[in-house]
Amino acid sequence: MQNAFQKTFTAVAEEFPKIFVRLFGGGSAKLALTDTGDGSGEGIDITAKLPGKRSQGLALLSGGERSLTAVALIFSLLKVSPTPFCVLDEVDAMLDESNVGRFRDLLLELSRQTQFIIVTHNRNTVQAAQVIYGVSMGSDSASTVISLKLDEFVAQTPDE
Amino acid sequence: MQNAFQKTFTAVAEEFPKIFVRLFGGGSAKLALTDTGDGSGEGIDITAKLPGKRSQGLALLSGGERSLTAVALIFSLLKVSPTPFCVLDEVDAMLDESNVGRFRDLLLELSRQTQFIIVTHNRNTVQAAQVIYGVSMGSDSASTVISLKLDEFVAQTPDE
Amino acid sequence: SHLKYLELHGYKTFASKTRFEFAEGITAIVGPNGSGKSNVADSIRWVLGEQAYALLRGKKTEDMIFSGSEQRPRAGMASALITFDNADGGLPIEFSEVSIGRSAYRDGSNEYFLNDARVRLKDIDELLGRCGLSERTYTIIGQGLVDSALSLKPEERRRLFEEAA
Amino acid sequence: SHLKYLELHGYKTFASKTRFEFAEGITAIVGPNGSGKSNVADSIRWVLGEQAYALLRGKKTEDMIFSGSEQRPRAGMASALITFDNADGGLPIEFSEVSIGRSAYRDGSNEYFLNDARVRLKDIDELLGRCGLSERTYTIIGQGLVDSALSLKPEERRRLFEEAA
Ligand SMILES: Nc1ncnc2c1ncn2[C@@H]1O[C@H](COP(=O)(O)OP(=O)(O)OP(=O)(O)O)[C@@H](O)[C@H]1O
Ligand SMILES: Nc1ncnc2c1ncn2[C@@H]1O[C@H](COP(=O)(O)OP(=O)(O)OP(=O)(O)O)[C@@H](O)[C@H]1O
Ligand SMILES: [Mg+2]
Ligand SMILES: [Mg+2]
Repeated sequence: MQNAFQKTFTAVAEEFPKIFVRLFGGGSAKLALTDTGDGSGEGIDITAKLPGKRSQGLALLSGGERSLTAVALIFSLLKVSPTPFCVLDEVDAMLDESNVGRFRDLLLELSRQTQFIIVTHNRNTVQAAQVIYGVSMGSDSASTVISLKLDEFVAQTPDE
Repeated sequence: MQNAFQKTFTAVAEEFPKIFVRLFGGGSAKLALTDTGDGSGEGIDITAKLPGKRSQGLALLSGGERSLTAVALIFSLLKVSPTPFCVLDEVDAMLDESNVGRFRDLLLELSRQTQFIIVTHNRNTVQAAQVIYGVSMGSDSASTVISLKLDEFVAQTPDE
Repeated sequence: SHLKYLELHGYKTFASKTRFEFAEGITAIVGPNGSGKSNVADSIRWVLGEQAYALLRGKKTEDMIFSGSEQRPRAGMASALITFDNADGGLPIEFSEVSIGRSAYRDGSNEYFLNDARVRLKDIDELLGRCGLSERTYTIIGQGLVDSALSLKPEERRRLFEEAA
Repeated sequence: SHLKYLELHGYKTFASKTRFEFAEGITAIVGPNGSGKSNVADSIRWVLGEQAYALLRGKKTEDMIFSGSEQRPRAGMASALITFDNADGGLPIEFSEVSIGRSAYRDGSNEYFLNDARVRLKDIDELLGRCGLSERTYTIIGQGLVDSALSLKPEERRRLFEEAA
């Protein structure tokens, strides 16, 4: 077991800094094994250095920086050990425009190897999708679903 | 103490359903005192009935519905026992366009009695502000602040 | 392999039979608050055998079944069917299409299906275990939970990596 | 009464002296991720005497002081000054303007000020207690915490109401 864990950790630890830099447009990040001291084997520490700033622990990151760092970890795990699909429910809610743009670009790239189903309110993210489903609530409290083309979606959503 | 608590509870329990209906554009909601059984006095139960749906406990609400219900509670407390100011940090992150619109309208109304400082990424919300501060991060990792006029803000933010 | 279809009937707000056909790349789900978007994510976790109702935003089987409204009676059962395209043999099973189904009734009973044959939950778990889908910690990220991977303690994060191993 | 000004110097990312002049109605704070918006909210909680560093996204006094970067040395102290317009006498103190200040140093010591006079934390707490600002549970809602008022247990919600009483 340890061998498989070790192998995966090493691979993800290699991928994570690369994906972090792509998502943040700079900076650097690192995964490290730490001894948890309680014999349950090592834990995993994450340190992130944002573009232009000093390296720091996770506690000081802002809301959007935390979301993006978490996405970097998830994407690294998917890259190292792909699963047939991945569902992301509003992971982009706290991101500003430029971070959403980089997130979308990386999502597009990873979608060649992993299928994504993504729930979002963000138009920038929807533009990366090949298929869009619009869900709405009927007066009978039941959901109805229609398939939308991108231009239909854009027309429906007023300028935020 | 009990008297003051009882008085406040009754006043907030009266306000909450009204504010809930304004924020959701319908439905109904209720606060009730429950006996917690451990002698610490009563707890407070919240039930919400969304427009067109059955009454339900909080657990089944969606992300946006929870945010809006929480805002209804906060606004009710502010209405009953106003404080000099209130700071709201991205409380509108999960809200869709129509809920943001109703949230903004109520914020404007309450701002006659309570001062609000609101952090938001949402253009609809910013339009309710009299003063806008734009914060950015310099290359030296220090924040710089400029005061913006609404038209400057709109010009800066690309169509979402 | 990848997801081809998801069919829901009576699952939470999906009272009417509803069918999603997914893109091989990215499928976006959009809509107003409370319309049922996260219920779709929950249904995928549910049909794959999830037993922890806290992860499904419910407490028991009945919470998964359409509870009705003034205009529409409640449903007697909830069912979901998810179909994988397995032409590339990614799933360790010799079918080019693999569908996993789950039905639940108001008496609390649940039934599981694999390519239309009734099976035990154990069989589903066993199959999913062989293709990295049994844990689902980083394959289904619920709303507001994106940074929970960061807030885990170091030893809890280890579990994420063990799952990926 | 309402807030008039907030001045920060050395508090978290506000290394340079920064002054906010608030509207009587709504003031919006906007900007990219990590620019310092939530730090402004933290500074308001901090200057009003907050002692629970977990609510300030830090662990100790030093986390409140600008930690520096490659281009700029770290600050030796953090200070904040908040000024209330009290022309309507809303705050139980006979000044038409009331300012509350806090400074913190790398040795962990904190100083508190009321209208430029050095005071004890107790004096600040006492003043704020009389105008409904001592608890701050529903007056300062941190990022991602909006629905925590809902997730409280019924008896914890009671505290919200007792605070408002
Ligand atoms: N068993 C059930 N029967 C009927 N309705 C249900 C059931 N379980 C949950 N719901 C309803 O589902 C709705 C929540 O749906 P969901 O969480 O999918 O919304 P959403 O589209 O994700 O919204 P948001 O954008 O706010 O996150 C609630 O209004 C709740 O009443
Ligand atoms: N003592 C300190 N010295 C220097 N920088 C600090 C200090 N404490 C926190 N920071 C920095 O502040 C930044 C976070 O700022 P803040 O949380 O205010 O961002 P924000 O504008 O709210 O962003 P978001 O939109 O993502 O929520 C982090 O990048 C962190 O490095
Ligand atoms: Mg949702
Ligand atoms: Mg923030």
